[in-house]
Amino acid sequence: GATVFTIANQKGGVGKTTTAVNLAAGLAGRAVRTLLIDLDPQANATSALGMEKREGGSIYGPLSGEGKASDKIVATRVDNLSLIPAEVDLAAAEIELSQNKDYLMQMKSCLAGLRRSKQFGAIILDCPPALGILSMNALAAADYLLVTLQCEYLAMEGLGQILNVVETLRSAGANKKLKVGGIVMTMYDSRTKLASQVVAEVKKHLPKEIFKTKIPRSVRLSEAPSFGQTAMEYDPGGSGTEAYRKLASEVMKRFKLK
Amino acid sequence: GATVFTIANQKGGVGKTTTAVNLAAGLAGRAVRTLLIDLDPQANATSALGMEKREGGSIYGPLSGEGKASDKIVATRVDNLSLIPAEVDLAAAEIELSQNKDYLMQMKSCLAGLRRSKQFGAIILDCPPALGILSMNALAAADYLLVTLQCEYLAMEGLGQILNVVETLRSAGANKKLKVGGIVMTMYDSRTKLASQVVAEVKKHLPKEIFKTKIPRSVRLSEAPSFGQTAMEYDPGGSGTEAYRKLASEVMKRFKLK
Ligand SMILES: Nc1ncnc2c1ncn2[C@@H]1O[C@H](COP(=O)(O)OP(=O)(O)OP(=O)(O)O)[C@@H](O)[C@H]1O
Ligand SMILES: Nc1ncnc2c1ncn2[C@@H]1O[C@H](COP(=O)(O)OP(=O)(O)OP(=O)(O)O)[C@@H](O)[C@H]1O
Ligand SMILES: [Mg+2]
Ligand SMILES: [Mg+2]
Repeated sequence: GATVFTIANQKGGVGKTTTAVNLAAGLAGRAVRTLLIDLDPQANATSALGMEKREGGSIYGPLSGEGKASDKIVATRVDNLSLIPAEVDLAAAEIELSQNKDYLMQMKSCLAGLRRSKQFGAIILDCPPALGILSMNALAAADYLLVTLQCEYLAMEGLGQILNVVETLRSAGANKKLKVGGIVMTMYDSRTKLASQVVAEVKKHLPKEIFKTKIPRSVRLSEAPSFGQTAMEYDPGGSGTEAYRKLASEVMKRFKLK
Repeated sequence: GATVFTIANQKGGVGKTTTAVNLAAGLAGRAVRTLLIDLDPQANATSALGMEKREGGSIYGPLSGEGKASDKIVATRVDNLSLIPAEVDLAAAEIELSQNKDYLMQMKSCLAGLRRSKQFGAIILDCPPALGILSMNALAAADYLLVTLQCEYLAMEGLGQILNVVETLRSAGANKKLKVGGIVMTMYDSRTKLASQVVAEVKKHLPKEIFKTKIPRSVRLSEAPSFGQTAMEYDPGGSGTEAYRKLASEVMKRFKLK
C-alpha cells in the first residue's frame, strides 16, 4: 500500500507547495508511483503542475460524502505522478466539515481505499497556511508529517505549535501512529548568518527529524510555477532541482519507499 | 479620526506582516500616531515588534463582546506606535464568531470608538493568510484594503480572488465605502525577469492602485523580526528600510494622513 505524507506549516510562504510539487516529482522520477492531493483553496499545487482548477474536481465532494477520492484522480504530464486538484469551494469544506460529528476523520476514511491499493507508493497532501479543519484532517490521515521551515525567519515558534497539534492528535486517539517524519529546511541562503543559526537551532531540538538535504534559495524554483512546470522540467540542472532530487532519495531511504 | 487600513492577501508569506510592521513604523516616524492590530494567531507582527503574546491580551475578547478594544492597547518601543497584540486563542475566534448572526460586523463595532477618537491618525490591521472570518471582519471594518503582492510568483490569480471579496462586501452592504487603497509590490528582485513581468502585469490591470514604491528583496528585512526590531531600528540605512520610509510618505500623501 501507500505511505501518506502531509506537508504542513501554518506559517505562510515557507515552501510547502514548492516542496509538495517537487518532492512528488522527484519520487515519480525515481519510479515511485505518487499521488499529490491539493488541499489549498488557492490551488497553488494544481497550477504549479499546469493543471486547471475544476468545480467539483477536488476532494471536497468525497470529504462531504459525495463520490469517491479515486474518481477525482487525474494524470499529470509527469510519468508516475497523479493529482487530485483543488477548487475554490474547498474553503467551504472547513465550515461544512465542522458540522459533522466525526469532522476530524473524513480524510482518513476518504483515503482508506487508495492507501490499501497497490496503485500508489506515496500519497502527498499539500496543506493551506492554517491549522484549520482541512489541515487537521490531513494530519489525522497521515503516516508522517513533513514540516517545511524557512531559514529566513526564526520560525521555531510556529514549529512548536504544529508539533503540539501532532501530540494532541496522537493522544486523543485521532491518529495514534502519526509521526513527525522530517523537517525540510527551505530557502537556505548560505551567505546569511541567520540561515545557519536557524538550521543549528533546529538540529539541536530535532536532530533525528531534520533532513540532511537543505533546499537553497533559487530564483529558478520561484519562476517554475508561473510556467506550470516542476523544477525538473523548468531547470533540470539547477541547484534547487538538484536539492529536490536529493531530498527525494533521502525520503525514499528513510521511509523505505518503492 | 483615524483612517483604517487592512493589509490582506490569502496567499501566505507575501510580506503582509513585514509591510504592516514597517509601514506602521514609517508612519510613526513621520509623527502619524499609529495603532497596529495583530489579527494573526501566529502573532508574527507582535513578535516582530519585540512584544509578548498574552492570554486575554488580543482583540479576541472585544470581538466576542468582552471588554473594549481600547483596553487592549499597549505601547511599543517606537514613539507614536501602539499595538493590540495577538494571542493563540484568536484561532478560536473564527469558530466563535461564525455562530453570531452579525458575524461580519464585530470588528467594525469594536473599532468604532477608536476610529472616532483623535487618539490615532492611522489604524493598521495585519491579517492571517486566509479569507476566513477574521480577515472578512477586518475588510468589513476598513476604509482601505492594502494588498501585498510578492514579485516572485505569478500571484495575479490570488489577487483576483481578494478583489472579488471586496466587491461582494461592498455590494452586500457590509462595507459600502471599502476601497482598494493600493497594491504594494514586495520582495522585488531587479535581477529577475519574472519580477518586472509581474509588476508590468499589475500596472496594466490596476494602474491607479499600484504604489510607485517597490519593496526590494533584502536579507536584512528578513532578519529584523528575529531580533524583535523594525527595519528602521535594525538596519537604518538599508535598501528595505529606505523603501518602507518611501512607502510611508506615499501612503501619507495618497490618503492625506496627518
Ligand atoms: N527554495 C526557494 N527559493 C526561492 N523561492 C522559493 C523557494 N521555495 C519557494 N519559493 C517561493 O516562495 C514563495 C512561497 O513558496 P510556496 O508557495 O511554496 O510556500 P507555501 O508555504 O506553500 O505558501 P502558502 O502558505 O501560501 O501555501 C513562492 O513564490 C515560491 O515560488
Ligand atoms: N522584502 C523582503 N525581503 C526579504 N525577505 C522578506 C521581505 N519581506 C518579507 N520577507 C520575509 O519573507 C517571509 C514572509 O514575510 P511575512 O511574514 O511578512 O509574510 P506574510 O504575508 O505576513 O506571511 P503569513 O502569510 O504567514 O502571514 C518572512 O520570513 C520575512 O522576513
Ligand atoms: Mg502552498
Ligand atoms: Mg503575516
